[in-house]
Amino acid sequence: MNIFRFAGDMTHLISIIVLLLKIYATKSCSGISLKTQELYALVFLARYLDLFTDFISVYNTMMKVVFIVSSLSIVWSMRLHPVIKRSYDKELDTFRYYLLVLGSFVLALLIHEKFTVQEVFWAFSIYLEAVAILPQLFLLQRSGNVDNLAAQYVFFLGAYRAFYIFNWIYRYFTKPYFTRWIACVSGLVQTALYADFFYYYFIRVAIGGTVS
Amino acid sequence: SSSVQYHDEL
Repeated sequence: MNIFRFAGDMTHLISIIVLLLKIYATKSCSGISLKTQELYALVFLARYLDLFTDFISVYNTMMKVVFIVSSLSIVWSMRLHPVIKRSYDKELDTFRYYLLVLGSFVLALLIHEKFTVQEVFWAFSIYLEAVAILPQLFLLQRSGNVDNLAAQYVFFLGAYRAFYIFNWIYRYFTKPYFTRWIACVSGLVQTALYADFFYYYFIRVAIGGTVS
Repeated sequence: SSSVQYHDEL
C-alpha cells in the first residue's frame, strides 16, 4: 500500500459519501445519473468476485464490502425509495449504457490477463469503470448548470483515478515485476474522460458562478 | 510477486 493508492481509495470513498449526503440530505437525486450508479454497482460486483476466496487484508475486504453495499444502496434509493425516486431525471438520463456493458465485456473477452472467469470479469470491471461515468457526464451536460454537490461528486471520482495513476507509476518504479497494463491504460482513459469536466469545474471554482 | 497475479488493488 502506498500513499497514492490510499489517497485514491479515500477520495473514492469521499465521492460516495458526498453522493449519499446529497441524496439523503436533500432527499433528492436530481442531476444524478441512475445509469452511472448501476454501472458502478456492476463494476464492483464483477471486480470483487474474489471477495470470499482471496483474503488480502482487513482493509481490502472492508473497502470491497463498503463499495458494494454503498453502490447497491444508491441504486436502491434512486429506484425504490418513495421520496427520492420521484426526483430522478428519468427523461434526461437516456444514455444507451447497455452498449458500454457490451463493449467492455467483448473487450474483456479479447484482452485479459488470464482466460479464467475471475480474470475476464476483473478486466470487464476495469474497462467498464473507465466508461461508467459517461451517462453522468452526459446528464450533467444536458441538465445545464450542475448543482455543486453533483459536480463535487464527479470531481472526487476523477481525483480518485488520477491518484491511482500515480500509484501505478510508483509501483512500476519500486516493484520490477509490476505489470498492470490493463488497469493502467484503462485508468488513463478514465481520467482523460474527466479532463473536460475538470476544466469547466476549475473555471467555475476559479471565477465563481455555475458551470453550464 | 507470486506467479498468480491476484489483484491487491481495489
